[in-house]
Amino acid sequence: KNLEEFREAMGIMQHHDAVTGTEKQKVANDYARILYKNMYQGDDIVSSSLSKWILKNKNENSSPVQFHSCLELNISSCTYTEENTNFVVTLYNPQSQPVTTYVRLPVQGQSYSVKDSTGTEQKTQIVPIPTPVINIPGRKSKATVELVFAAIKIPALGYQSYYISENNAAQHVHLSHATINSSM
Amino acid sequence: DSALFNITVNGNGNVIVQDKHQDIEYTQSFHYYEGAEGNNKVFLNRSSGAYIFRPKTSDIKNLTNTGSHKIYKGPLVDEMHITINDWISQVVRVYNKENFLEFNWLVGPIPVGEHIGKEVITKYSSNLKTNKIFYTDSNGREMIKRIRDFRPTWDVKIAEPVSGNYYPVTSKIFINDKKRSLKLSVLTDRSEGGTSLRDGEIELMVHRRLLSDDAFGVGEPLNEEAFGTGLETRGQHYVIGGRASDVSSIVLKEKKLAQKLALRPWTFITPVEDITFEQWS
Repeated sequence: KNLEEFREAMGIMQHHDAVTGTEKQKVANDYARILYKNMYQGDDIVSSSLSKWILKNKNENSSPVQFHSCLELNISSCTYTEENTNFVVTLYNPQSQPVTTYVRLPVQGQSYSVKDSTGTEQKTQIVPIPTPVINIPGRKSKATVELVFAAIKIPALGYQSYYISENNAAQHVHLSHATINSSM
Repeated sequence: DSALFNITVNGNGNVIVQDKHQDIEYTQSFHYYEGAEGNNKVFLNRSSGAYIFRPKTSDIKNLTNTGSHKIYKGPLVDEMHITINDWISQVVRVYNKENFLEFNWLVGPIPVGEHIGKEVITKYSSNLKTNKIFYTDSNGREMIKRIRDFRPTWDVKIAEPVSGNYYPVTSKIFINDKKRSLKLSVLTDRSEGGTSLRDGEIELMVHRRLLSDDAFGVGEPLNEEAFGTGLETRGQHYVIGGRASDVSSIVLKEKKLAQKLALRPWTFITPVEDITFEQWS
């Protein structure tokens, strides 16, 4: 049912007014509603797929894992990374070739440990979220900084997970302000 | 000496970039056009709106820089946070060992207090000699050659020199300097309008707020609001320069970058408050 509704939404979004933004405002609002609802339902589809995939290699008694996506990462806002001190980030690579990419997650803490599945500690950096972004109307987020790390070689059409935990002591803080310099 | 870029911000809030390895210099700046406002009774007196981009004059307006900038450096990324005014700011990023620049812009809410619609653009002005030629993509497929004030199949007289030279940019626009074999490309994270109105320049429209309907059917001005004010939009441009002679290498790099922008990995979070790494592993 979720998939069927998702497909219907994608069908509606192919109308030329939806693509170019030449619809009336109330229609635009309705498109946004349809898209939001179905992206959210799409989340359930992906979550159950990833969960089955991951549990395939575990014993049958393992409980399913819940995966949440953050639709407001574009404004540096994500409840799950902001409110939790320990969380797992799973990156699914939709490309047919391995991808190395930088991951940015809005957080509240000042120091985090990021480990891949083999326990290898990843290099991290904490960068402040710019004030104009923090002040975006409607942005309900406690995050003032972003945690940055590199996800190396996520397999093609596959996933890679990282275990992230907040460090108690402010260790490995790579936050530096250089407001006096005018060049980079 | 090993640095790839030298990046400075001048008094106008413009970003000056020296791509040291490629011998390319460019300045990135924000400007806006004022939207035309007509009576919509005859074609030549139509307003700028959802369907058409029609600036009141061909002149771009400059912004007064009332903001500031800060630099943050670290082991993975160096960032310059630039605030130009109350409604335009951006972050310029250079990731470790990457040979491109990321411009992460935030534009809006566009002020229309004086009842003038505005169409905001960002411009990359380089030292490349481009002889009226630039290239835009076609739904992410082939690159199409565009020549300023020219159409390949008929003798055109451009009546509106700005909008008459604007083309859709689905994901990429580039210019090249044939003599110096240099190329400058801008990759976008969404479809935008783009052009090259002067040699060496790339111009992309990032946000619009207009106050009159253009009489093409929608019956409303392009004036979206949220939280009682105009919309804010945040997006990214990746800018990459390279030697055009090294075609295979730069095409491959750009292709990979474009795919990174368009097909980013999906991020999923699982809270594991009571689970240790060993248990999770």
